[in-house]
Amino acid sequence: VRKQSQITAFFSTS
Amino acid sequence: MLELKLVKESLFLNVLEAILDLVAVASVSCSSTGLKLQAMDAKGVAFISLLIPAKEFQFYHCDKDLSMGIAIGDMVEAIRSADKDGTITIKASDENFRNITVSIESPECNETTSFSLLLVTLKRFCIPELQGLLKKYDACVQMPSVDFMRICKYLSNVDGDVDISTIDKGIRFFALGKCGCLNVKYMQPEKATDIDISVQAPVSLTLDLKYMNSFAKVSALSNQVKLCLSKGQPLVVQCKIGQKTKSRIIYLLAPKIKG
Repeated sequence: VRKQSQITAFFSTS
Repeated sequence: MLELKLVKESLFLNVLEAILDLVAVASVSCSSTGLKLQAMDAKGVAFISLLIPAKEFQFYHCDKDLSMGIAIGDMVEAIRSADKDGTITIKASDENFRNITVSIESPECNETTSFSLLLVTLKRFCIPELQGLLKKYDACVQMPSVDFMRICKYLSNVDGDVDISTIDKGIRFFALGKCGCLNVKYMQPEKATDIDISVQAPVSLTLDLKYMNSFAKVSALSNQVKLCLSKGQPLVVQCKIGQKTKSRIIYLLAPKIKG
């Protein structure tokens, strides 16, 4: 089973 | 103050049209050198970065760096009604930084429509510096956008996910759906100069197919598209917009991972 990762996991917010 | 002018049939608007099925609001930053747009889809899976240098506009003036959240869906909707040769002017002033004014002038200059669009509050994202990031990527595929669009069209016949994997001297797209599966092998030909497949390390990514079809729409605005893949990292799809411009669009798509 694969789950969708979030794009925000790859960069930070400010 | 910011003022930019463009004709309705400009590439910028075509690009906005093409990204609207993914995003409705975008963070737009303007400086004296040009405009940057960043947007994320509602599910937080895909990210779009668009860069348009100042000289691509019919008129561009920005004397102070500005960053604003714009409901681009509403903006494009309003502009759609304009005459195809109409001129569109977008203005933001420092005094009242709660909205932007979009004016549409008819080709004969006898009719002007202005509307005020409220700005929205959005998070800004600090994405890693992309050129540095891509140097560490395992594989890059430069290909004609017509090839990419055709492959996406094949893939759209299957409903589900797509696996993009490196193979010997090429890449493979594999989609498995309820009605069957689809397999596309795309190889480096011996002579063609518009295809360049470079693989540093084997990689395989699983991605949601519906996003690939949105990406294919924008690549229609360019001759070439570049896909970059790296293990556990977002797929990067980048293309220049138009032939002689320095405008470019980059998509990042988060992969599916083992749950």
